[in-house]
Amino acid sequence: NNNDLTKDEL
Amino acid sequence: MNIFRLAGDMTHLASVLVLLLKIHTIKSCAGVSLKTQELYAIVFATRYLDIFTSFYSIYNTLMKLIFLGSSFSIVWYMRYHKTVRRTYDREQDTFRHWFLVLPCLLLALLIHEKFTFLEVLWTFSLYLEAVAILPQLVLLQRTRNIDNLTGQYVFLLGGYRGFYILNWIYRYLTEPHFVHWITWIAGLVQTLLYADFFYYYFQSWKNNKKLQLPA
Repeated sequence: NNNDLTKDEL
Repeated sequence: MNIFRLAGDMTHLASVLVLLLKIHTIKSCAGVSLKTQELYAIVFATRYLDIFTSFYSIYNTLMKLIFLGSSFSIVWYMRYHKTVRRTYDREQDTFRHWFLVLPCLLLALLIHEKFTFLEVLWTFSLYLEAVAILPQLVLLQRTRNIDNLTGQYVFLLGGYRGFYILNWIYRYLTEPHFVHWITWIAGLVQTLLYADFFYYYFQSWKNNKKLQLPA
């Protein structure tokens, strides 16, 4: 899964 | 995950649960702007499209489902529940919120990090969230006094974004290359919109009188 860290936030 | 972000998510969760609880228990949505609730449903729908494609953690997915479920439930209650819908003051909640959606969409088409369908919609949701509270703030100005549940809702919503700003500062200081101007600026604009509300909220709380927003 594309774990680009910008989207780990809600 | 850091304490600021966890506090922000919990405050955000509290804001939607306070509102859902109010509407569910007293079967009334007086003072609540349906326009703002609809904008928030759009924000979550366009922000969490990646719920099917990428998985970060149980927490992340669970919270997305809760936010999607609660925002759409609130809109459903206010639009279709036979008792609640009668308490919605339609005449006062007249902010033309579609005038907010289009500029945010255009802006997202112009300014984004990557020009992909998911990324543009995600960016759109950031811009829309920044202004989604406006119909509610306008409604509060019009209805003058605020019942404390609606006041708490706006207060918690502002607090969640305030915690997120602390979270971004923390992540910027602790994680190399953690730079996301679009998220930061949209979040800052959103928090500033709450600033005057916070001022009057604290004034009323300090003087222990009903919260009156200036006309």
